[in-house]
Amino acid sequence: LVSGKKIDDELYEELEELLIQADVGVNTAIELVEDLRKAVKERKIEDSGELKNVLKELVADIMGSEEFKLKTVNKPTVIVVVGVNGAGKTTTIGKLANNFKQDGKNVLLAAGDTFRAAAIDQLEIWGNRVGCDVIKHQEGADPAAVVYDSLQAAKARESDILIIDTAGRLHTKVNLMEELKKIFRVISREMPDAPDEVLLVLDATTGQNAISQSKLFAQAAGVTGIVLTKLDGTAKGGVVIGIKSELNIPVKFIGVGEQIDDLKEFSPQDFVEALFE
Amino acid sequence: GLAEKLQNTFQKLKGKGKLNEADVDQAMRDVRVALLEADVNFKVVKDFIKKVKERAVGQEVLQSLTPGQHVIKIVNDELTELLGGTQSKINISSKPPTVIMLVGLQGAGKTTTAGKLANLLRKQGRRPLLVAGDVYRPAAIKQLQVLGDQLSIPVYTLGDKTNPVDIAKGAMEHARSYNNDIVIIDTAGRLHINEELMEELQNVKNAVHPHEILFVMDATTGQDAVNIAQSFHERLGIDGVIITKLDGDTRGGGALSVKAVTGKPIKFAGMGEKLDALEPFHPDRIASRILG
Ligand SMILES: Nc1nc2c(ncn2[C@@H]2O[C@H](COP(=O)(O)OP(=O)(O)OP(=O)(O)O)[C@@H](O)[C@H]2O)c(=O)[nH]1
Ligand SMILES: Nc1nc2c(ncn2[C@@H]2O[C@H](COP(=O)(O)OP(=O)(O)OP(=O)(O)O)[C@@H](O)[C@H]2O)c(=O)[nH]1
Ligand SMILES: [Mg+2]
Ligand SMILES: [Mg+2]
Repeated sequence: LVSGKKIDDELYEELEELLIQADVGVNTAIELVEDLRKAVKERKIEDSGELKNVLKELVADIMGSEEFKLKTVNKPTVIVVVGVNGAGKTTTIGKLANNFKQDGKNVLLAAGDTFRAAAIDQLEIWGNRVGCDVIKHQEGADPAAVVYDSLQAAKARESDILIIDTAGRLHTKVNLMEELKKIFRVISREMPDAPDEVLLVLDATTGQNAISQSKLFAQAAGVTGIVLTKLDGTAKGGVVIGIKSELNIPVKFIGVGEQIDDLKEFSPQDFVEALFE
Repeated sequence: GLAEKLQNTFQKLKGKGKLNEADVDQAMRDVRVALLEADVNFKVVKDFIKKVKERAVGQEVLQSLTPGQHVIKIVNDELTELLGGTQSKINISSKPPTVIMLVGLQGAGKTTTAGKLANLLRKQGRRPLLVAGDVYRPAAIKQLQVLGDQLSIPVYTLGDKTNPVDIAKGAMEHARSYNNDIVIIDTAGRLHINEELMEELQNVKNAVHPHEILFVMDATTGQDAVNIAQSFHERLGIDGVIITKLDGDTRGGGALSVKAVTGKPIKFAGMGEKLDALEPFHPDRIASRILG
C-alpha cells in the first residue's frame, strides 16, 4: 500500500484482506472498509497513503479510551478471572498479582480451579513468586466453597485485592457455566458490591469463536474486561474489534509472554499499529 | 448454513433467466464468506474457491433445476477430499519402543492429550511410558504425574533442572529396561517464532528420533493456523496433527488450513477434558461444521 497509488476497489479489497488476515472477521472487515470509503468521500482524500491511517483511526475509535483502568476503590477489590481452557488465566493472575504487589498492594489469591490436574500447585508457585498467599482447598472440592473462604479471608486480612482463579471451561458446557453462576451468587451474597472486575481471558490465536465465547461468558458472568494473551506470537487478535463494537466489552490488558512482567495495559494505538504490521 | 444461503442466491439469480458464469461468481462469494467465518485461512480459501469454481461452471450446474444443491455437493466433496481420510493410527515401529513427541503452542492441550494417547494405546495392549519433557511451566511435571497416577501409567521425569534432551534420552533407556513399547514425550508449549525453543525441539528430535511428531492445535485457532503449522512443519517435519477442544462450538476451519499447508493427516480429535476424550478424526464431520 504505497502513496501515489490510485484509490480504487483493488486497494479497498487489499485492506479488507489485511483485516481478515488479522482475525477481524469478514463481516466486521466489510463494515470497516465501508466506513473507510465514507470517510474518504467526506474528507475528500486523494492520497492512497492516507487510507491506512484513516483505517487505523477508525479501529482505534472503536477500541475506546478510558475504560482500561481496573476499578479498585473497594477493599477488598474482588477480581474474578474466567475463560476457556488454556487461554492463560492462571498465568495472567500471577502477572496481575505481581503488578499490584509492585504498587504496594496487599494481594490474596483464590485457587478456584479444583478440577484440573495440578491447577492448585500451579497457582501456588505463582503465589510464591509474587509473595502473596493462596487460599485453597483439596483437589475436587467445591469451587464455590473455596471462593467463599477466600472472601472471608480477604476481609479478615484486610487484603486490598482478591483475585479468584477459575477452571477453564468451554462456554457451551451448560453445567460448567451453571457452576460459574453459582460462584457469582456466592460472591454477591457475601459482598453485594462484588465482584469489582470480571476479566475474560482470550487467546490471541483464537478466531471467530471468540465472539461466541464473549457472548456466553458475558451472559453468565457479567464480563467487565478482556485480557488478550499470547500477543507475543504472530496472531493479531483482531476479533476483539467486533467484540468491542457488538458487545461493548473493552480489552484492558494484553499478555506478551510467559514471565511475571509480561502483562501490559491495553493501548489502542499500539494495537492498531500491530494490526497492520 | 451455507446450503440455505446458496439456495437463496440461486433463487434470485434464476429469477433473471438462464444461469451464467457470472452467477456462479456470486455463489462463490457466498462460499468464501462461509469459509472465512469458519476460520479457514484466507489464502487457503482463495485456492479452494478456484478449484470449486472450475467444477461449478460446468453445464451440470448451469442447467440444473437445483444449482444450489450441486454447488454444495461440489464444496462438500472438495472439503472432504482436502481434509483427507480417517487415518487415526499411530505408526507402530517394528523396532520398539515407538517414540511419539507432542509439540505445539502454549495451552493447546499437549499434556492432557499425552495422557489420552497413553490411555488409548494401553487399551490397545501397549505398555506406554509418559515423559515429562516440560521443564518450564509451573507444576507441568506434577500435572503429567497426576494424569499418570489416574491412569496407572508410569511417568518418567528428571525434574525441572535437567534439559529436555537428557530427559528424552533417559526415557529411552528407561523404556528399554522396563519394556515400554511406546514412549510419549510431552514438551513445553512454545511459540513457532522462538528460535531457541524451536531449536530445543530439534535437539530432542535428533537425540531420540521420534517415529511420530504430532502437532497439537486448538480447534479455535484462526487465521494464524497456517503460520504456526507451517513453521512447526518446516522446522521439525511433523507426521500428523491432533486437533483439540472440538467439543465446543468452534467451526474448526483452522483444521482445514493446517491440512492444506502441511499435507499431513489429522489423526485425532480431542473431545473433552477427560482422559478418554480422544476420538479418530472424521473429515466429514469437520466438513459439515465448516459449512454450518
Ligand atoms: N507466549 C505466551 N504464553 C502465555 C501467555 N499467557 C499464558 N501463556 C502460556 O499459556 C499456557 C496456558 O496458561 P495457563 O495460565 O495455564 O492457562 P489457563 O487458562 O489457566 O488454563 P486452564 O486453567 O487449563 O484453563 C502456559 O504455558 C502459559 O505459560 C502469553 O501472554 N504469552
Ligand atoms: N474441553 C476440552 N478441553 C481440553 C481438551 N484438551 C485439553 N483441554 C484442556 O485445555 C487446557 C490446557 O491443556 P494442557 O494439556 O495443559 O495444554 P498444554 O498444551 O500442555 O499447555 P502448555 O504445556 O502450557 O503448553 C486444560 O484445561 C485441559 O483440560 C479438549 O479436547 N477439550
Ligand atoms: Mg488455569
Ligand atoms: Mg503442557
